[in-house]
Amino acid sequence: LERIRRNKEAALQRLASRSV
Amino acid sequence: RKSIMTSSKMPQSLGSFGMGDMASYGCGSSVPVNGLTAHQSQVLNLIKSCSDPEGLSLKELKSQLHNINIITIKQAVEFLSSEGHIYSTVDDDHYKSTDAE
Repeated sequence: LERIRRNKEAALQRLASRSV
Repeated sequence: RKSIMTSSKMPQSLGSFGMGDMASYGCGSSVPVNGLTAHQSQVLNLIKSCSDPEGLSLKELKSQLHNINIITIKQAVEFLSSEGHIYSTVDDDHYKSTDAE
């Protein structure tokens, strides 16, 4: 489940960097 | 004398290529509403609407989107996850949306 959390954080970061 | 002017068709209204109004989702290919294709946003909406902690599986996506083939769904999923809208959970077949929080 740690993996899921990391995936989520990575995804959120990608999203943030896209939508600046 | 006649000046032979073959009707010069100059499309003057290409107006929709406005620069940097909203977000800059530039990069080409038929840019629909929010930078997603119809298929992509359908997939995203389904994933968003799923509150399962494990997320939505590709199987479920496929069963709910019978009009879209599995390859298109996979491509949409890959695109969405590379954009950060969704992420894979328990395995590469289960996806959850980041937008839903």
